[in-house]
Amino acid sequence: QDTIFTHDEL
Amino acid sequence: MNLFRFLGDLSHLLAIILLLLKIWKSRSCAGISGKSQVLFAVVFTARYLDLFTNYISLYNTCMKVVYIACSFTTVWLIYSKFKATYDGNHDTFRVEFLVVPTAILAFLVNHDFTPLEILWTFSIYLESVAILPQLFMVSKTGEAETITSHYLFALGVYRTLYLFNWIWRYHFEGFFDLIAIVAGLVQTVLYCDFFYLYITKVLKGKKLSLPA
Repeated sequence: QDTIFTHDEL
Repeated sequence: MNLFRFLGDLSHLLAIILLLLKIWKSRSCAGISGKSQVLFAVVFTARYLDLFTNYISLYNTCMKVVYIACSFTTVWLIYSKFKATYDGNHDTFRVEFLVVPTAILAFLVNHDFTPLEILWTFSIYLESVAILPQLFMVSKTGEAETITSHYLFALGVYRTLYLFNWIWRYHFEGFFDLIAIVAGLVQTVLYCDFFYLYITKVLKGKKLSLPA
């Protein structure tokens, strides 16, 4: 779920 | 990071630099919608506030800083340095029709009701429609300079490659971000008509002009 809120894309 | 994502970022960067160079070399921003460029500056600013809160990678940070810097430089060139060449009377799209609905939507549909997350969501929604003033301007004047067409094409390729990146990530990482995907789809669809014109005309060495 964490991945959703760390926006690693530009 | 997969190849689609990386090529997408590169083509985004290419688009931004192409536009900057075009304006700088020709000392003119004729045919360029200042409104679209302001919207993109707003998009980058709202989205990359996480520069202050979240470190992802050197690549990520550098690209964000470059995007923001280039985008503000472009706005400055249009509204200050080469203001005299700006086609304001053809750049008449009402941006409030884009900003207000996307802002409302960002409040209603988001991953998390926090200021940064709402701003991120707003930037995603706004980006998907930010090119409309530019496309409107092209349709109003009936043509676009070849280099402007290349700019628009590179920008469209960027979001299309991101779509492939999301398919890849869903398949191999089980990752998907519905907000980004739906907005990205909308954004890509907006470029479709332009892609058609670009391939049938610009690539054959003709200037992009619309049938009267």
